[in-house]
Amino acid sequence: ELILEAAKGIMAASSALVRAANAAQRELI
Amino acid sequence: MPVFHTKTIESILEPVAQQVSRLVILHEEAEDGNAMPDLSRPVQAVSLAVTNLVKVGRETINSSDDPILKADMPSSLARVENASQLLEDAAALLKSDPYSSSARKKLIEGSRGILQGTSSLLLCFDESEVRKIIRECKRVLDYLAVAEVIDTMEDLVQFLKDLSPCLSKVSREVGTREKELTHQVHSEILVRCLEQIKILAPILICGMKVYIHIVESGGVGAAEAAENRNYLASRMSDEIQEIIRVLQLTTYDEDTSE
Repeated sequence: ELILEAAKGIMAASSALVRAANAAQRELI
Repeated sequence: MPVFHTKTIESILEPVAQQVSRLVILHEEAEDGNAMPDLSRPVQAVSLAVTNLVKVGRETINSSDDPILKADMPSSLARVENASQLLEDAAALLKSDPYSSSARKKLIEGSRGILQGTSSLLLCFDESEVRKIIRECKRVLDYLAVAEVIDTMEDLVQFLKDLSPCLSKVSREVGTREKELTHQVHSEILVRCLEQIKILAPILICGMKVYIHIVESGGVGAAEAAENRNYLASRMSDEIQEIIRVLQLTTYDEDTSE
């Protein structure tokens, strides 16, 4: 179960990162 | 058609998978686009989460008695670690050049790597959990194979003491697994097999009792009773075999297996 929680942690952090990266480009599309 | 074969894996990966797809599209279409923001902080958060996953993953490997998990999981962890390094490199490059094309490529490659590595890790863990259920199924098969040599009530009582907890465990674990699957057909097959087993188990026990009574009271009709008992045991074994087959399927197998 710990591994599922750790994977959720990575996905939450990745989601924030990708959102930040996407935000900069969105207005150009 | 679902991409991820369990609801847990789907709920963890699906939202980020969509965001990463969007990242790729946005940055491919806007290759010379806006300056990128400083991503040091979100990248640091990913690195910390990766460090935690690697720690938990190594503990899982060390404490597991599953040789396949022990062999497969380290490469998934390495993949996530490499991807995290790519993200750190991308953040460092972007700090000095917010338009760096190399940084964008590393960012995309790193994000994909995190997703693929985590996916591979979760799949590896999930397959190990499935193997645990299959081990229980095989224990039931071993007990069913003994059914045809039981010819006293005393042995039958012992047979029931051995089989019942094992069968209950299989029923409980397969029932839980069935609810986890995103593939409707696989889920329905498991439900059907469990229902059949619940119907067949008491009939088999009854058949075994009948055989023992016939043997103890002179043996007339013993061959037919044995045949009936063996037929019921083999029907139950077939259902367990089908459960084992379906437990091992993922949606990716569908085109080749069904």
